[in-house]
Amino acid sequence: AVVQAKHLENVMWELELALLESDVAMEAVEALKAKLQQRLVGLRVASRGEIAPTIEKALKASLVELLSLESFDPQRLLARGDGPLVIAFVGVNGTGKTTTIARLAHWLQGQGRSVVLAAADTFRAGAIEQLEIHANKLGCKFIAHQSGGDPAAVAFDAVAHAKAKHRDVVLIDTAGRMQTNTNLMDEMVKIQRVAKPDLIMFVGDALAGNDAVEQARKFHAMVGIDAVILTKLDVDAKGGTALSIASAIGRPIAFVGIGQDYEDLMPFDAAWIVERIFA
Amino acid sequence: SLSSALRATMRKIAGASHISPELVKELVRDIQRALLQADVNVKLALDLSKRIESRALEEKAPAGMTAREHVVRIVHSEMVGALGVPRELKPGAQKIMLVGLYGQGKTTTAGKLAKWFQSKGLSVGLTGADVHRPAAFEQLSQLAAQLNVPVAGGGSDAVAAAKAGLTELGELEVQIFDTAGRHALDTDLIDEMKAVAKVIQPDEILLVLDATVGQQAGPQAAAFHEAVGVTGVVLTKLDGSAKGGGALSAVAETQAPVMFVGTGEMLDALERLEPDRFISRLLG
Ligand SMILES: Nc1nc2c(ncn2[C@@H]2O[C@H](COP(=O)(O)OP(=O)(O)OP(=O)(O)O)[C@@H](O)[C@H]2O)c(=O)[nH]1
Ligand SMILES: Nc1nc2c(ncn2[C@@H]2O[C@H](COP(=O)(O)OP(=O)(O)OP(=O)(O)O)[C@@H](O)[C@H]2O)c(=O)[nH]1
Ligand SMILES: [Mg+2]
Ligand SMILES: [Mg+2]
Repeated sequence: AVVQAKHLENVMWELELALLESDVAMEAVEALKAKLQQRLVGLRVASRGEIAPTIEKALKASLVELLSLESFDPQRLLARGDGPLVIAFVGVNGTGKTTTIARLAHWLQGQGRSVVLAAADTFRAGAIEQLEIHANKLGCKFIAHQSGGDPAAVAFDAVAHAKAKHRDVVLIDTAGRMQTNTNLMDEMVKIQRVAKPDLIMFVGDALAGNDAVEQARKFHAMVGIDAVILTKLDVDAKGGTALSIASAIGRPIAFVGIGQDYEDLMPFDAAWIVERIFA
Repeated sequence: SLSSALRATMRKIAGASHISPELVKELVRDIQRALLQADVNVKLALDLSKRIESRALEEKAPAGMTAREHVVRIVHSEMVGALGVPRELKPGAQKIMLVGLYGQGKTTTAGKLAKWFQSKGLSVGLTGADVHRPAAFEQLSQLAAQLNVPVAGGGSDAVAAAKAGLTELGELEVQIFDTAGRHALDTDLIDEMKAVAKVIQPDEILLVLDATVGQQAGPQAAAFHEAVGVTGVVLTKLDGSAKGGGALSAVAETQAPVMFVGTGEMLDALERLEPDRFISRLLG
């Protein structure tokens, strides 16, 4: 038998709903559908009964492929160069940036690296205090200025300190910001220009639906995202947001957050996410 | 874009004296896509569009109304109906408890509500019953200080913090209680929330929901409602680009209306929900 467009339509409707219900953004679903149509229409299969399973298998394979196009090896964070590895964490409000920094600092220290935490969220109530508590718990050097101060100056100070004291990694915490807020997006560009981070990590919330695409796209356009950390995967069990972001900006997912404790950070596994979506 | 597809279909209807089933099908497909793109729960989006379809096919346009006006009215009535029976917080003495998932804007909303009640001339007290998040009590205290509102609570036990609030701030007309983020599967935290609600006996339990939340809005709202009974929803971060379709599921699962929307980080960024504006923004 030959796979025809009408077969694809029938089988895809159910699969599309499964993807949408797993928080894969509509745009990503449509892109996947278009790719499947290219690959499958006209394909010969052994029998009519083989059509639906072939389509489903092809869909799963394309999901894994989308998530594996770019990969991020956590070992990159452990590489020793001439000077500290500087990483800035950005994202919209409440996604888990500050908590993620604490988790990553914990992991880095466990790998024998010295970490400096930069409290460059100088705006939100309690932001500096929140990171300071983590710094104290972890025994990390903590760099902060007055609340209301210039975030770029804090980041710059932290990098200067790390260089002077030969520290391995600087993790820069920034304020949550809506991608629609031009002033705050410009502030983020300034932090990047002044602190010159080696890596920009976009911290995204697995609970986010279609807006994940908008967020990732705008942040990527403004500062260039190197890798993504997807949090709250313990809450949004399916993890389709990973696909939305991968489809939107083609950057790898480095880690996923699966809880609030320091241990709750896992390296990303494409096959694991795809299994959860089709579970 | 979706909104242009919807408008194009509506223009076709505008020219028609009555609507053909094909045109209705086309309209319904466009509405379905708009709803899904706006993060409305998949099943709810399908139900809503089915209802719109059958009404558009079965109901005759009243005399003097064009086919297009008739369809617009059906869509509008179904969407506004999905927002539930509207109800506003009374500007009077009461105890309000805020609950919700992680990072939704509960603590910030507690501050915003305090300011809102202040503007109505009421005395307000803020109690921090989030004993888990680092510097949660510090965050709430700073917001309280900005408003010159007394604050109580903190410590390491949520029930004790709630009791401290009731005792120390009992003289104040409005008492607002902030709680830690939690989710459906965290049994310890769900039990804690129930225990705190039992101690406070709040007049309102408001579910704070981030407008960016997708398909989890419905199931999580249902779990919060089952645990403590949600009486209202606050939809936050509508100043972003998210359409907030998750709010429709939250309303469906809790039978509680969206009482406020958050439109920014500042304490004055709290507004009443305007159903028409919300729905037209949602549909693109
Ligand atoms: N369950 C769960 N909660 C998480 C995870 N990551 C972060 N959180 C929680 O999400 C909430 C917000 O975390 P923060 O680290 O303050 O988020 P943020 O992005 O720094 O927030 P802003 O700085 O205000 O934009 C906290 O209650 C965290 O404990 C996760 O992977 N799982
Ligand atoms: N732009 C915008 N940001 C908001 C709004 N409401 C809250 N925020 C921001 O969202 C982030 C999280 O707010 P919190 O009040 O800490 O959220 P929470 O629900 O108390 O978080 P947890 O206690 O960790 O569960 C902060 O950066 C707030 O400033 C809003 O309506 N618009
Ligand atoms: Mg933060
Ligand atoms: Mg809070």
